[in-house]
Amino acid sequence: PGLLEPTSCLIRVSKTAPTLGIAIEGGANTRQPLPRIVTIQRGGSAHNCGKLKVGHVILEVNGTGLRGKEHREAARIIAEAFKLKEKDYIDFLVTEFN
Amino acid sequence: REKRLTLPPSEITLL
Repeated sequence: PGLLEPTSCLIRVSKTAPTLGIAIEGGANTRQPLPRIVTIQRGGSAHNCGKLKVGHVILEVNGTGLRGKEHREAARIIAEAFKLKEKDYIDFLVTEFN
Repeated sequence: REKRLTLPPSEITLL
């Protein structure tokens, strides 16, 4: 469904560092209903990728939609995608608009 | 719109 978002963009982040290195805020039942990136830490995989930006709103993680997911659940989905050994990357579908 | 304004802020998680 996220593919229908007109302004969305798929970003593949390779696991090039021991951490992903993003901070997110938001989730269902908060003022920010989808997780938004608020920090990108230097030296993390996201920073090394160079394409994820502060302000990006995350619509999907490896094809799993985050709409309707509360903050902790969304954070868990992202953390598990990073831990998953079978994949050396995470695909984020993001949009710059809320 | 009104309802949206009353929603709480989110916590922040570092990943």
